Amino acid sequence: MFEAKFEDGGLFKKIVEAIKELVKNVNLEANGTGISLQAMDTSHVALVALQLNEKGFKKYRCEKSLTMGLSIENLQKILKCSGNDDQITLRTQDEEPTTLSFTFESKNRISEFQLNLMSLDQEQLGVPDTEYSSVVRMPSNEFTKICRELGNINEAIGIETSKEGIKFYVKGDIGEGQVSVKINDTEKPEERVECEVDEPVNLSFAVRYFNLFNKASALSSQVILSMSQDQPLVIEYIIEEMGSLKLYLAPKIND
Amino acid sequence: MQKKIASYFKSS
Repeated sequence: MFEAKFEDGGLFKKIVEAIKELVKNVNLEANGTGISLQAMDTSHVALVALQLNEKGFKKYRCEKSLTMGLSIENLQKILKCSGNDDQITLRTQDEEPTTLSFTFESKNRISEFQLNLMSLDQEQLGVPDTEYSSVVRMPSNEFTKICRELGNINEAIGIETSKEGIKFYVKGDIGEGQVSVKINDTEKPEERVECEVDEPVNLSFAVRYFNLFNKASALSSQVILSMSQDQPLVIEYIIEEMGSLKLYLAPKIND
Repeated sequence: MQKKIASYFKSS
């Protein structure tokens, strides 16, 4: 028996919205500690990892670990039948469920849906706990804007960190550009820029993945970029009181 | 050249 109730159903919709362009079919894992999801994008360049802790739910029960294979596209079709202010409950009775039930509750109506599940034998990747040599925390809408603007100049974006801060740069056919974001300790947490740089990094990434993933900025006003030289970068959106949504992106290596 | 994510993380 599994039951998980989102107090804020809109949050669940934003999570699905953020990953729907990156992953197609995913295994949703549920156990006593909460719900998790890990899936590579179709080109196997990025890995999406979601972790939602049971304490963050209005109601949560999971007597036995469950794996529920679902199509994100079909999940979205069901979620489009819910309102952004609805409470959303996920439920299944069986130990080997073939469907996942959804209840959408608002003041004046209650809806019930069932999503057919599928069995996916997807390889799960072991993501080692890593001490990153550069960790940058900045406003998520600022990061989104920089990626979108520089992404118009070149499909690869360079990221260079130093004690002074973080620099994004592009060198394309039409020309080049760079944006240096300065550290600030403003008292407004959502506008703060913090850099912890033990070792500076200089890495290059395909910016299209950032632009696809940055829909997640609706989840959090801040984004955390964790980097080490020649390692995948992690973009993390903290989901207040619940957990986090992460994107691991492999770097581009100069030939 | 674009690396694959699986080359960094072993499948568990």
